[in-house]
Amino acid sequence: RSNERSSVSEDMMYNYLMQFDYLPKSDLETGALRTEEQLIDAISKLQEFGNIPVTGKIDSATAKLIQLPRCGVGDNKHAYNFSPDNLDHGPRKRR
Amino acid sequence: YVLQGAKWDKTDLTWSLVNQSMADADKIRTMVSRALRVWETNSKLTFREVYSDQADIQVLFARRDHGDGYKFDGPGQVLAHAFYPGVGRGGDAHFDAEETWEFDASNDDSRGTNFLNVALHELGHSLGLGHSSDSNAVMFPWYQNNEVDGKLPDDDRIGIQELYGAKEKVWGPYRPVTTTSTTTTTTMRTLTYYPQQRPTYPNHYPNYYPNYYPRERDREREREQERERERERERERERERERERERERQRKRQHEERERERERERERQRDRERERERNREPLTTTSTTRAPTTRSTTAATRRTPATHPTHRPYNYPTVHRHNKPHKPRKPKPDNCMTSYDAISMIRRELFIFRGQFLWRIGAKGLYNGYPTETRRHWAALPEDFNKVDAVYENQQRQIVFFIGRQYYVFDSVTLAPGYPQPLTSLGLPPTLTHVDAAFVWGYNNRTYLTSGTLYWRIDDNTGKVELDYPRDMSFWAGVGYNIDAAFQYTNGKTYFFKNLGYWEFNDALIKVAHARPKLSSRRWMQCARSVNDVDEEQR
Repeated sequence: RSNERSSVSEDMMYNYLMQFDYLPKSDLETGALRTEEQLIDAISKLQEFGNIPVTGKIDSATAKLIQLPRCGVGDNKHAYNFSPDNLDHGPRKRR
Repeated sequence: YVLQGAKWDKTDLTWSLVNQSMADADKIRTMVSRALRVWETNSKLTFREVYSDQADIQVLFARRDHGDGYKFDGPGQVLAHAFYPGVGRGGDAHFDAEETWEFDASNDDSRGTNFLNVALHELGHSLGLGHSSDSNAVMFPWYQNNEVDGKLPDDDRIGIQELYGAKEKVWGPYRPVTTTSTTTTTTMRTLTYYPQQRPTYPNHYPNYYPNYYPRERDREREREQERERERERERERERERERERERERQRKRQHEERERERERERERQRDRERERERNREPLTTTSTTRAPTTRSTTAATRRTPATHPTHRPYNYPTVHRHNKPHKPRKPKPDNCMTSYDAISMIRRELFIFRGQFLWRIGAKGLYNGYPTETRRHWAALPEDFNKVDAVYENQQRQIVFFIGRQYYVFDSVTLAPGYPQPLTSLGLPPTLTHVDAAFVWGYNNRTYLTSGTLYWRIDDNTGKVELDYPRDMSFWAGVGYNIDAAFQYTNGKTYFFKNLGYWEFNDALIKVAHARPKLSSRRWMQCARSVNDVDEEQR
């Protein structure tokens, strides 16, 4: 278990979250750093979508999930519920 | 289920396998047909296979960077992707050719990834379905090797029927009903109903399901196979007709090309005639002769935006220039009713390019006597260029012009040594025919090139495009594809242009500052508002 987790770096997690629309792709260009809270929120959304326990952490279930084969299309547009002073990525508010 | 918003405005769709020559082409076509039949059985949709690049859904096997801005990653993780309904590549489904695909529907994953499952999922995107978090659904993002033939999980079935409606039930004398099986869990037997054929069976049992009685099922399966063979023959005939039409189109295109070539030859002939005429007549107009420029010795040593060979890497014909005024072959564009081919700040003045002409706008507005021919300033540009695709001032304050597959770097008005060069020398793909826009983004002061649906970023150290590009233009949210031009204005903001309008880009929100484009002529050419123009500000 621990080696699964260690095999998934924060960078990999970050890229995965951007690639599948849990974080705005714009970070690819702007390199905008996210707060810890934003990262936890994005990971929680991924865990919820993937039907695994929602912990907000890169635990072994999450490390396993992001290495599973999947479709390359994003997991539809989540409303990124960042605080107003940060980037607003969609007209919709968080459901 | 998630409806992504885009959907087809028709229900009879065509599809085509692009890689007809690959080893398992026949199996792939059979599997794609089976996957489409699942969507067809559960909605009003119908699908027809053709072999044409005009088909609504193109099925493509590709590897790594295949030109759509979404690279594959080799074996594992990303298996495939697809585009939601729309024109161009809308609806297309791409599969990673480096995956180990199992084309015989089998539950055994050890032999490879079940292609039928993945095709069913991707074609769901091609029809407008997004990902579902229901792990039993076909549209669940992660690969699952579920038995799918014929049946569709409720989540997907309700989603596709919300988009395109359910199959009309052709009620014969036998009204199928939903029954609950007597097993421990009451399950609703979904209707697998074949409306195109009325059930014909000996016992006329009122709630008969064609595939329910084994003996009848065998006869049914023979009839079905016969129908399938007939459909296959019909498809073959259709493909033959399509190929004949394609050959006809090819002949027509060649004839038109020869016609255009003859026209161009006649045009050149007339030009030579006019040239000879001019040389004979005394020069009546004052010809503007360019001030002799001393070729700056540092020019050759100054870094140029791409590889800077001292020799000309390509045997371009050295062009001899005359100081004679050129009669423009085309009428001057109307600055209050035109789109822009290119736009850029050059030496803190705004230059707007259209056709062979340019406007120059300084602190006091539009200079008199403009538009003028671009080649009056940059005489080294080719004589027969139609239009400038893109212009920008690079970090060394050189002026870079993109025309077709080539680009020209100027030190002020003097062509830098070694230019023009092909776009490929920037690391752009050889298939690229032109650049739409070139600009330095105020947000990070990096140089971007766009073309069609893709964009690249230039690495200022190497002068070439960065490795993990191209990317999809959807990053520039609200701008869309196939733009005309883009530039960074003196206020540090970036503007995108298309047709007669422009968008200001909001760097903080990473999207356009206003969804509706504003009229370019008013803001950039200071044209007065015509009576039927709505004032954007007042709107």
